[in-house]
Amino acid sequence: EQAIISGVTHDTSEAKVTIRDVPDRPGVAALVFTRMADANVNVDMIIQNVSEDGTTDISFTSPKTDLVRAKRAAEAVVAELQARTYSVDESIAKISLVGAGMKTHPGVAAQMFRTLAEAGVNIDLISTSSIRISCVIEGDKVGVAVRALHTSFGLDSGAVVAEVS
Amino acid sequence: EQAIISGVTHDTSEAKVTIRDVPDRPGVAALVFTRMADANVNVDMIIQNVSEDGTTDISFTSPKTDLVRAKRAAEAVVAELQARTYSVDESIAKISLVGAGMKTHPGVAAQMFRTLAEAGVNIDLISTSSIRISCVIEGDKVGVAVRALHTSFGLDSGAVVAEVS
Ligand SMILES: C[C@@H](O)[C@H](N)C(=O)O
Ligand SMILES: C[C@@H](O)[C@H](N)C(=O)O
Repeated sequence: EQAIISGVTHDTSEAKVTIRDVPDRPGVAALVFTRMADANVNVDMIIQNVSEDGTTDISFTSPKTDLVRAKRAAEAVVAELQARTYSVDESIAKISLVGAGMKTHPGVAAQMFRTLAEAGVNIDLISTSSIRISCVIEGDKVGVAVRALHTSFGLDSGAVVAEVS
Repeated sequence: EQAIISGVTHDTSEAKVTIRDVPDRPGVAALVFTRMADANVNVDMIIQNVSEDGTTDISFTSPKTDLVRAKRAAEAVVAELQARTYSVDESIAKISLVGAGMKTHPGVAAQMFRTLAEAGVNIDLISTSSIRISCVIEGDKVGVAVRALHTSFGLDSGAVVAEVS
């Protein structure tokens, strides 16, 4: 199967929240997102990586318009779970390479990450699906990142899609 | 927009590899996946959460058939990056709730995580896209997890889809 790259999307409408050092036991993720749902916080990306010493971090992105409620709920969650703290980044950009067949072409992810590195863009979060490789980066680097990816993957600027929700 | 849950998928064909404590600077993710591509390691999920003290972890899943090459490449990457170590989990299951409209229904993720918790299933990794909430769990809990999610979301067993690649 060929890898087909159809475009690059960018979204600067969201903020990132991380609950740091939550206990790694059943019910914890449920509690975090039950509290967010109760607070009417919309959630886009959810990212949790492996634990160490019995704890891990849970990050998610939300519309910036939900951030006040998200912070209030995050503070309560930290107390309830006896997590260490929470952190917020209000200036992120979510960049996604959209395509197909990427699972059998690991070089595509490598090329995306190399392109961002060569453009001086640090990658903060990575999350993938079968049709999309998404990176969260510093918000003020969004233009640099998108242009570099277009050049690297031979996409004309007609393929730029700003995700609006 | 309504949240529509169309099914649950499960996949026990993959293993998880984590490069632990990589430096958080441009070029690191590129190096990891360039080495994996060079070693012909197919990569499905890639998960990276936020860094702490200048380091973070990078996890990915690969077909179990690629694991020998993945481990060899991971060992080389650890040395090249002066990461702390790498770890492997050969017995995982990837469970995905597939649907639409989930971003504006944070309760859906909460319900998925609560269902797994109530079934005694610990969640190891979480990654989402607009149409899918994916969790990596212990492989031997796959049946318990899938049945619990079917019941919780009112899906009949006709909706079980084993992902084969
Ligand atoms: C950390 C969190 O995901 C926990 N393992 C849970 O199952 O809820
Ligand atoms: C950790 C890794 O993602 C690093 N921040 C990079 O940009 O490559």
